[in-house]
Amino acid sequence: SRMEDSIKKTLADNPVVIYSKSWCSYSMEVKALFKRIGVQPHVIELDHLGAQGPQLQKVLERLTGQSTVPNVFIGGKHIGGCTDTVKLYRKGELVTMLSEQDIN
Amino acid sequence: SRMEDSIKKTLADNPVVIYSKSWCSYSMEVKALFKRIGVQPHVIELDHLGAQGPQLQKVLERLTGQSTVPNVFIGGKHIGGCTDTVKLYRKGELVTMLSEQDIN
Ligand SMILES: N[C@@H](CCC(=O)N[C@@H](CS)C(=O)NCC(=O)O)C(=O)O
Ligand SMILES: N[C@@H](CCC(=O)N[C@@H](CS)C(=O)NCC(=O)O)C(=O)O
Ligand code: FES
Repeated sequence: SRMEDSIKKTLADNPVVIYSKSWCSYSMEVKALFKRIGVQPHVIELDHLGAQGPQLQKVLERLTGQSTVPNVFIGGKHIGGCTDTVKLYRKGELVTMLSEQDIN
Repeated sequence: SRMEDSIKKTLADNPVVIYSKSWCSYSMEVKALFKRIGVQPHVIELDHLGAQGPQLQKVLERLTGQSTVPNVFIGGKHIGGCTDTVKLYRKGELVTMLSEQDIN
């Protein structure tokens, strides 16, 4: 589908991608975490997309099995939500994954 | 206003009140915290109230200065959101406040 292609392009073009909702504290936490690490994620605010937001969220669920936000990808790979990302960070694995990416 | 009266009645009738959104992780966290302490809060899910939800959220903002969820009250007193409640818990003050309430 067109939306699926657009997601795949976004993931191919950006080392860190976060599908987020701007007023959601878990989304804010994961964005702040990347900022703290010094990484600038590509953020898509689903609540800023009108009717396309829920549609995109549905396609993401089909692609990843995850229906919730935030939905985090590194190097095109599905990482998970806020809790998953924080866990990886505390294990030291997040920074390792990021170092393997081509981040400007 | 009628909504303001209904809020005041809820706060008078219940020692612990949480205005919440059912799919919000911060709301889930604060509900889980009270459960862990062994307290059963009176929970109002704003997303279950149709058009009244946003209206209630606006009245709460007028009454408390807080526009966000979760919005927590103990003994009719405005406590704050998730972060504020967790802070009070870690300082030991939350359990003290709850012990001063008439909780069944
Ligand atoms: N453990 C997950 C929780 C994800 C979650 O429950 N997200 C909520 C918002 S905080 C959600 O997507 N709710 C449904 C929605 O907003 O459509 C994480 O850490 O990301
Ligand atoms: N620090 C506050 C954050 C509260 C907050 O930003 N809540 C968000 C949801 S997590 C909110 O109410 N957003 C606007 C809305 O849902 O109407 C807390 O700990 O409760
Ligand atoms: S909407 Fe409240 S934490 Fe996500």
